[in-house]
Amino acid sequence: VIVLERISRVYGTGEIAVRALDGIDLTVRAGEFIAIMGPSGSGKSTAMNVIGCLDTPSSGNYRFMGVEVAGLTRDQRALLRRHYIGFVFQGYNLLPRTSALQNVELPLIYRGRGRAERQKAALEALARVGLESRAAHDPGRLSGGQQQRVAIARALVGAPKIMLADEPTGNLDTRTSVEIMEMLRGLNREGGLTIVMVTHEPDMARYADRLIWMVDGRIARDEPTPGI
Amino acid sequence: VIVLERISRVYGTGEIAVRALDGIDLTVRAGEFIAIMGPSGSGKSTAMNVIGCLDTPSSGNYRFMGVEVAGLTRDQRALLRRHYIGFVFQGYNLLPRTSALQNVELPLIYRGRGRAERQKAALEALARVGLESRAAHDPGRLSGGQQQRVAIARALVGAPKIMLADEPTGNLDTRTSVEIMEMLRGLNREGGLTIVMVTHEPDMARYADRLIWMVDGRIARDEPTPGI
Ligand SMILES: Nc1ncnc2c1ncn2[C@@H]1O[C@H](COP(=O)(O)OP(=O)(O)OP(=O)(O)O)[C@@H](O)[C@H]1O
Ligand SMILES: Nc1ncnc2c1ncn2[C@@H]1O[C@H](COP(=O)(O)OP(=O)(O)OP(=O)(O)O)[C@@H](O)[C@H]1O
Ligand SMILES: [Mg+2]
Ligand SMILES: [Mg+2]
Repeated sequence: VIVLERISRVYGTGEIAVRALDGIDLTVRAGEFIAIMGPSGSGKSTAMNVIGCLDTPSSGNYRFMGVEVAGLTRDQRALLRRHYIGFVFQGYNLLPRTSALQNVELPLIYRGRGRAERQKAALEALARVGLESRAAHDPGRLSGGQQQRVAIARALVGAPKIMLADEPTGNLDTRTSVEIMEMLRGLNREGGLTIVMVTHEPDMARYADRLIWMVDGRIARDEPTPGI
Repeated sequence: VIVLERISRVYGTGEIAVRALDGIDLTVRAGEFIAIMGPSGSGKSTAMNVIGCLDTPSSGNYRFMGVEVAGLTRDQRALLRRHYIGFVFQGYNLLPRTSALQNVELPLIYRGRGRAERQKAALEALARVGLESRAAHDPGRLSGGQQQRVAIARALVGAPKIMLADEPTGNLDTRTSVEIMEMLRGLNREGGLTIVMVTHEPDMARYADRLIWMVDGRIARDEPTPGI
């Protein structure tokens, strides 16, 4: 469902060029649960942005569900994202001065769902991450870990085919992290949700089936995880 | 050096009131290294904001270096912060469209240091967190963990008496986290830097001497850590 071939992403040119991705090959099949780890600055978020059709590689091929992404217009890529991908950004990217509920509803607005249906689905998504009591709070009135969970709820509310989660538990205590990871694993095992998750915590990576280790823009290792 | 007595912080009133802090007592002596842990939403960042003179409690007393903080004007509190406290925010709070170097120089501008001296100190601070090669990049061109490290460098560049760090390794791989924690421990042991650090990772909390566990706005436990 995701096929990256010799993907590179270079910022700048000449001496100061940064090879954020330096020729990566990656194949993800439907229903897989993959963890990506690696040092700070090794290209994990850049890889996620390419996979999520948010960034265009400098070279190489990317086929998403069989479609050559390079051949799509910006609008077509936006449609692809909105219908198939739920994205948890490393920095959450919530709308300020907008309630948690409205933030979570956003993907459903894009899909043209009616107001009553949207609110119901958004409240359920917030309940799944333990935040129904904070539905009316905007991000400025939420703790760091609560903002993170709103971002997770938003990524899942539209029942996407693929979830891309960049450090989804980076600001969560261990107990809440485990609850979130158990939920994600359930969505993967029972719902067939394909998950690619960046994490720096080995205990969270174990919920995935396969571990990709990145170093300096390349994939250094690609192997099964020990599991839970 | 930090004395909180029966500190409460309530948001809102009546039924929807949120007791973010619900009567906490805490004494921190000069040179201590304290870790704060607890569930998401338990009041850790709120406690840090009160300690850092960024937020005023609803009730209780706060004495910072013997001074009643409630009796200070806003300008006096800002002076206190700029001279004595280095703060790493949970969301970093870097200036956008401003280079890493200029972000780190900011505390020194407040202290009236000359340009050449500021740049030298800022470059050294960036080198200590492994980012001298990224000095010219603004936050939009830095990875999540690089932004986090710029925030850490900025907190330390002015050689503060007290460092307040809210999840300083939340987006860092284990190896980089350990390097940062070793550096902080050195500053504490050799430099006498007082450190209060929120973390959700037990392995990082072990670098501290004492662990405070918060639940629902209260301090549930206050005990020594097992150490490294
Ligand atoms: N401005 C506000 N208005 C109302 N409630 C607020 C406001 N700011 C924070 N809160 C609430 O206060 C509680 C404590 O927040 P705080 O940010 O201190 O938690 P925390 O322990 O740092 O959590 P995390 O580990 O997720 O960062 C949370 O439940 C949050 O929803
Ligand atoms: N717009 C840009 N211009 C120049 N360099 C950039 C830009 N964006 C990112 N980089 C660089 O590309 C490299 C990879 O960044 P990326 O965000 O993918 O790392 P990462 O593995 O996600 O790191 P972290 O674990 O810290 O989040 C970094 O060294 C970063 O400085
Ligand atoms: Mg990243
Ligand atoms: Mg917090």
